[in-house]
Amino acid sequence: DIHKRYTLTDSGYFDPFIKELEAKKEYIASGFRADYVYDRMLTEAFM
Amino acid sequence: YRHSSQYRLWSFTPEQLNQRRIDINARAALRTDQNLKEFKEAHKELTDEELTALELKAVPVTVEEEYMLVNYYAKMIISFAGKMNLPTEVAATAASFLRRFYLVNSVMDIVPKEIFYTTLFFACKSENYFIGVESFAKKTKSTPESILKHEFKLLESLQFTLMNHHPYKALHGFFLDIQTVLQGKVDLKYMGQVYNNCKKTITDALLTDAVYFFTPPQITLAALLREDEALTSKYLELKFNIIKDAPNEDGNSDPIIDSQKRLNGRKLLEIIRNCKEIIS
Amino acid sequence: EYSKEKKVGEGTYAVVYVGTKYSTNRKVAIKEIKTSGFKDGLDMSAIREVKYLQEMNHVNVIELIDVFMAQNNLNLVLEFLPADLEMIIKDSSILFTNADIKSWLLMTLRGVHHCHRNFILHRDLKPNNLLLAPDGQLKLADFGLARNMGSPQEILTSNVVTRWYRAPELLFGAKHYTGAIDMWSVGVIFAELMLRIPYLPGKDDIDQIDVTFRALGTPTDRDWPEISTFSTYNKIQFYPPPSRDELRRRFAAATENALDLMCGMLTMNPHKRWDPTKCLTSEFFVELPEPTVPEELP
Repeated sequence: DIHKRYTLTDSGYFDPFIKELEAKKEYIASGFRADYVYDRMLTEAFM
Repeated sequence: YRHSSQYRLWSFTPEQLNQRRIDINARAALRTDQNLKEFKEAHKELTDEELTALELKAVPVTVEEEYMLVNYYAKMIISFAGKMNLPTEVAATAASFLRRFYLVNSVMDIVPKEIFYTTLFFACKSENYFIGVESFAKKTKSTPESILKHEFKLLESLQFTLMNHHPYKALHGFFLDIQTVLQGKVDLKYMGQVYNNCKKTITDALLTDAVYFFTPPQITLAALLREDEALTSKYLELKFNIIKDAPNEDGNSDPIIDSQKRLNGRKLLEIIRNCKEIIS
Repeated sequence: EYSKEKKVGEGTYAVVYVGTKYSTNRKVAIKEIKTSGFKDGLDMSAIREVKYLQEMNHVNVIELIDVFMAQNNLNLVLEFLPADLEMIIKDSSILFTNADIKSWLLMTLRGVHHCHRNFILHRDLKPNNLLLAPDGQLKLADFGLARNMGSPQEILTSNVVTRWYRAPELLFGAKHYTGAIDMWSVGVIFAELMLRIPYLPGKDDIDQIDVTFRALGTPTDRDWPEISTFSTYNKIQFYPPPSRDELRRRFAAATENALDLMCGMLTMNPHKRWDPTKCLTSEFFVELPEPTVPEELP
């Protein structure tokens, strides 16, 4: 599908688990990106 | 998902799945009877009593017995993985591998006990959670030889397909999307609790044949529906326009697309309810 | 089903033969996985190749045609790809143009894009893993180090990607990296295609950090927040980033869009590094010259 069945809200989600990770220094320095995680989970949901 | 090996090789209709198990059991039963006959011919000295015992006891297991035995071991592998503190996805993959193995082999070929640790060890490797065979043998009080003995047989029986899509990630995805679609109408703390309960339901669902009849997201939605019917129905209605025979509110939207969406939505809801029944 | 005609290569965990699929008379490469002598059973590289190639079907990713057991060996039947980009770069008798480079880069990025949208990291992109088919198509190969993008809290090993193509976050030992590491490798390959010599040839892991920062400047917390939390960070030499003119001098044949694209892929901070979609939709691929059609490539 060209049109994904979801839109990644840039206002961010209520996701304490991910929020906590993306605040960690070693995650920030590694290039960790919450939007990549959200994209993956939403893709698995709408595949 | 349609390109995935999980869909291409490991999804069936209930009839196909049932027939598959019957065929596997029949082939193994035939072999068992063959072996028994040869055994008797090779052992003329058997007494009548022994022969009678053979008649009574040495009979092939039935399809139902196989199914129960395999699921017992699948349940065990998940709880054993929990004791070893292996990640949820590794445990799920191990259960998936074990159950798929017995969609190609019969328990009369290789008893589940013999393949149990091999499956868990191989699932760790496949899910990048590598544990050396020595330390794995120590943790499981088994031996490297017994763990590695059937590794090839397992990989071959899995038809060399190792990628698993488990419903856990889809659960995370719907947890996010429900926030978007039901913006402001759902208590997020409560959602966290729903999330945890659904994870447990999904783990149980992995032991049912739902994994062969439905896609991971459908299993997730069934778990959500089971957990909170009102919340999930509301979400699906808004997401897939399943408005009960109401005309289109906003006149400008295209009736064709909307009706298509409604059709899909209604069909999806039916599938999810069906899935929920099987899981329950 | 298949013949094994000639042995064409041997690695740590596999022997590669050229063969034929009898039913279609198609030339194939057969990777015979060595099984004896691995104390932990089937080798992880073999498991990864099988696991990820089974899920992908794309013109710019090598096709896994079949897998079978024979004499207790695992055999992967792959499409036969006689050449690779390293051969082309090294063979000075082969002249190639900007249009050729654009075509190879386009196919590489399409292959990487397909991996990433399947949430698969390749983790060993380099010229000799970019194979060339007789019809000119370039294909990503050797998924022995690939893995899926893992769960959010998962720890990934930083000891991946061949040194010269290894992203700075990996050189610092990052454990929560993303597909950005593959994009760095593609950026270095792009530079190498333009220069026709290795761009960042470090002698060892420490030297690799120095060579990388000498060429592209040492990142600071300002442009890469929290970089100073890496334990090895405060032991490195500081170099200023090259000016645009300096880059123009280094890559004399590169257009402005080409430099933008290369710099996008070689952005130090992985957060800001260009992803496959941003690269594929960049100006570079719509400005002249058009990418050479694969059949006409060297």
